[in-house]
Formats: sequence, structure tokens, C-alpha cells
Amino acid sequence: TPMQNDLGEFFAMV
Amino acid sequence: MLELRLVQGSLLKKVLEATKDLVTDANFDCSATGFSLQAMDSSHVALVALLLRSEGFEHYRCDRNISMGMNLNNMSKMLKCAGNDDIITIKGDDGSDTVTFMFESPNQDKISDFEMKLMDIDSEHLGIPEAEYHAIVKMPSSEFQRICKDLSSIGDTVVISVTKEGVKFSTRGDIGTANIVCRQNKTVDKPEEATIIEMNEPVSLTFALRYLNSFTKATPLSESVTVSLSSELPVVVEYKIADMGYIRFYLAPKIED
Repeated sequence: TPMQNDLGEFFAMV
Repeated sequence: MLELRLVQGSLLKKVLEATKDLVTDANFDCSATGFSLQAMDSSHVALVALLLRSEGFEHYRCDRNISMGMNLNNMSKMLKCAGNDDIITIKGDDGSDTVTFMFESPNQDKISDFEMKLMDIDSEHLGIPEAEYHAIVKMPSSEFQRICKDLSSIGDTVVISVTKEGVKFSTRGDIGTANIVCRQNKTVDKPEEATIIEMNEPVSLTFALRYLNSFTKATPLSESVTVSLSSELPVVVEYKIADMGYIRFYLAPKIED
């Protein structure tokens, strides 16, 4: 099963 | 002081139906630009971004930027008490720990107000840069909803691939596999029935169908949906809200281990 990415890996917290 | 009068109150009801299953609590931000929200689901896999521009309101007063923390399930309970044709006004006072929703029937013979408690929410605001996408697919929102629903009865994930042939949605599960290909189709009576594929380069990404199905709860807001894909980015599923703004959903892709 493919692993689920986290949005935090793409967008930075502001 | 905050006072936002929305003649088409049903839009707000539909926005809540589209978001409340994905996000439990969220801060609604009010500024001169408009009424907006950005919130992630509890697993930080999906994000919803809403904008209702100030020009879309019949009356829009927001003296200073304000953030109001609301439980979306409770807000939905209150908005369900508004009729579909009602005018909805959102009212708030500086420093108050409540927000008031006022509902007016179209012929003004019934006026209700519901006061809801606000909550303190630690907001986790993500910066989402403008991006160039490898492919942008615009299609009827009902068709996208149907595809996500149909495929989720077969498998848990969908591979969305865009090539010059069209956009392919594929899944596999214990009982078998499924592939649905939609080709570009501009020869339709109404523009919202068209499927338009803009491709800069082929792209193929895997997503959890559970989240895509949740996004399609926004289908009543718009006749068409735009799906923007890039190999290094979360997908963006956007529903335009007529004359007012948009609701966008971002979903992180799955990657092969």
C-alpha cells in the first residue's frame, strides 16, 4: 500500500 | 463590530455541509477582503480553504480583522435552522465570545437569531504558494462526484493520470480493478458541462478516495470542479462559489514505499 504524505511536507506553517 | 449580510444564505449552509465532516473546529477570519477559513483535517493530510469575498455580501462591515473560532458541527446545526431562501446575517462584537446568526425569510415575515458560543482554537495556518500545475482538469462536479463514489466501492485509493488521451481514474481492490477515462469534451450545450484538460506535462498521482469523496460534498456549490495536479504537490480540488469566491481542498498524495 502506498504511504500517505502529510501536507506539512509540502507547505510551511506561517 | 462585524456585520455580514448574505442574501443567498443557502451558500453558507452548503459551505458548512462541505466542510464539517473534514474539519471539526476552525477559525473564520474576517477582513476587508472577505470572510475566509483555512483548516486542516486532524491527520494533516487534507486542507480546506474558503473565501467569500466582501463584494459578494449585500452589506459587509468589518471594522478590524477578527478571527472567530467555531465548532463546525455546532455551526451547521444552527445554519440548518435557516430556510434555503433565507437571508443570513453574521454578527459579532469585538471581544465577545459569541457570534450571532440572523435568519430573515424572503418576505420578512419571520426573523430568527441564533447565538453560538465561540471557542479558542490554535490555528495552524499553512502558507500555500502559487504554483504552476502539470495538468488542470475542469469537469462537471456531478461527474467527478460520481467517479469518486463509484471507485470507492472497489478500492481505497485512486490513481489520477493525465495524458494527452485524457484523464484516467484507476483503482484496485479485493474484488478487481476499475479504470475510468474522461476525454476532453467542449462540444456541449452549456460551458459547465464541458470537460477541459490543460496539460503541460503528463502526471500521475495516487490519492485516498475517502478524502476525495469528502471533498465532493461541495458539489451543490458549483456545476463544475477544477482538479489541479503536479507531481511534487498536493492536488487542489476547487469549487467556485458564484460571484463570491471559492472553496478549495488540498490533499497530499500517497507515495510508493
